[in-house]
Amino acid sequence: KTPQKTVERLIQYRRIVQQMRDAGQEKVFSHQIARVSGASPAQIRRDLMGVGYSGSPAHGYIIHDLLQGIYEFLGLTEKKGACIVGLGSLGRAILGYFHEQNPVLKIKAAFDTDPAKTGIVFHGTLCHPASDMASVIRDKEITVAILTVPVEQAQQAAQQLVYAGIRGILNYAPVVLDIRPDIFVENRDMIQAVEKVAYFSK
Amino acid sequence: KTPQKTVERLIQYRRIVQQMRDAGQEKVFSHQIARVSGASPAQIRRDLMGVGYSGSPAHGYIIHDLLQGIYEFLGLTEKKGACIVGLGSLGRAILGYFHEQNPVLKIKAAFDTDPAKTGIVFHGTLCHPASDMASVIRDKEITVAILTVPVEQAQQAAQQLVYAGIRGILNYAPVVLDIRPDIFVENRDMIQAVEKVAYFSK
Ligand SMILES: NC(=O)c1ccc[n+]([C@@H]2O[C@H](COP(=O)([O-])OP(=O)(O)OC[C@H]3O[C@@H](n4cnc5c(N)ncnc54)[C@H](O)[C@@H]3O)[C@@H](O)[C@H]2O)c1
Ligand SMILES: NC(=O)c1ccc[n+]([C@@H]2O[C@H](COP(=O)([O-])OP(=O)(O)OC[C@H]3O[C@@H](n4cnc5c(N)ncnc54)[C@H](O)[C@@H]3O)[C@@H](O)[C@H]2O)c1
Repeated sequence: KTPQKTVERLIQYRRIVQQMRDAGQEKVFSHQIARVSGASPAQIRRDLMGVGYSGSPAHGYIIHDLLQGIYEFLGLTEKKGACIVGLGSLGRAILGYFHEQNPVLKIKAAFDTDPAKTGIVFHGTLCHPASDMASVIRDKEITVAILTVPVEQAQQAAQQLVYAGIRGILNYAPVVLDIRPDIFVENRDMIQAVEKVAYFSK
Repeated sequence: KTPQKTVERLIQYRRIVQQMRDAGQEKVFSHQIARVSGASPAQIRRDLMGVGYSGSPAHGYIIHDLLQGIYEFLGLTEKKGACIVGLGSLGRAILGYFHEQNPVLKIKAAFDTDPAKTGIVFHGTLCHPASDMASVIRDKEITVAILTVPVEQAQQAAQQLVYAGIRGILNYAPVVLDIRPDIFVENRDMIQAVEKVAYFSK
């Protein structure tokens, strides 16, 4: 059972190493990843050994093999999809970002209760009525949801997502969701992020 | 020198305990914070002891004193301010959120290069031309910046913020900033957050 912090670091390394590959690089050393990541070279080597990769001190890691290994470990595949629930200011900003970055894990559907938004394509993603959640989530093999509805709607929307078959929620609404413990919930809050930066800014 | 993870947890506890106080609660036990936070009661007690608070097993913590202690430790004060640079889709969503939540640490100014946006008040915050950055940051005692400009502008905007006297940056642009090491930079990426949720959603 890999700790959350290790998974977060591996996700970050994958992005860093992918950018190096896109720049034409074929090999990478842990100190090069460290310079960008903030993790120590030793921590990076430990994490990569945990997914079965030990580079050589002289030659580092072969980027192609390393990337493949991290991808497989993370289970990152185009087959899995995400959806976004609540296509307001934050929801649309997130859709635009995913559209611009074109990541492996794509947002395959959006849901909203506003009839002015349903049936419209935003940044390449169709907005469905929230009432269609279960069928769309099943048809498109969506496993995770990004929740960006108003705070007073969040608990109900989360419940609806769970009934529809979602297995994980990235929650931006400023409320603690009361959800079955086998559903993975990650809460994100930009106010808390700013407070952290303020603490370390002296 | 408090570790980043400890500071993040204290910031989260503060929010949780504040909500209990707003609901009229006067005392709190570590297991109550644990239920909401996800951290273990033992971890919570260790963290709170680190800021000088040991509750009593019978009576828990006095919320008023605990909150005051965490506030002081975090250095959370209305005197410090944040600014936001780049008032596009994401920037405006963040401004709206801060306006709605009214946190202790407020966004005191926004900056943009688009003349159609400067001089306008968005969600209670005035948008200044980016050229006014140094004077506004100094006048309003702004110490941290939220960076939400297009990726190709991020390095230059970050440099400009550092010259203007900013001490910390919360960066949403998908690029690694090349900044003096004494400036605290926190990178946030929603794609990586979704990948993390996908990994743990089985
Ligand atoms: N965590 C953070 O850092 C952060 C940052 C910004 C916003 N937020 C939060 O994100 C949420 C969205 O913010 P916003 O500014 O985009 O709000 P918004 O009001 O602009 O948008 C909300 C959208 O959700 C839709 N909606 C309402 N109920 C729904 C339901 N039951 N199912 C599906 N869609 C529904 C609305 O029609 C609307 O399109 C809010 O809870 C806000 O507090 C969090
Ligand atoms: N990390 C994440 O999870 C995440 C999510 C959404 C967007 N983003 C990123 O955030 C950034 C903003 O996204 P968006 O969709 O709001 O973009 P946008 O194009 O809608 O807005 C960008 C804004 O920045 C302004 N700007 C450009 N150059 C500037 C400069 N030098 N100084 C000040 N302002 C300047 C523009 O005038 C515009 O108002 C992008 O880099 C995007 O990739 C990241």
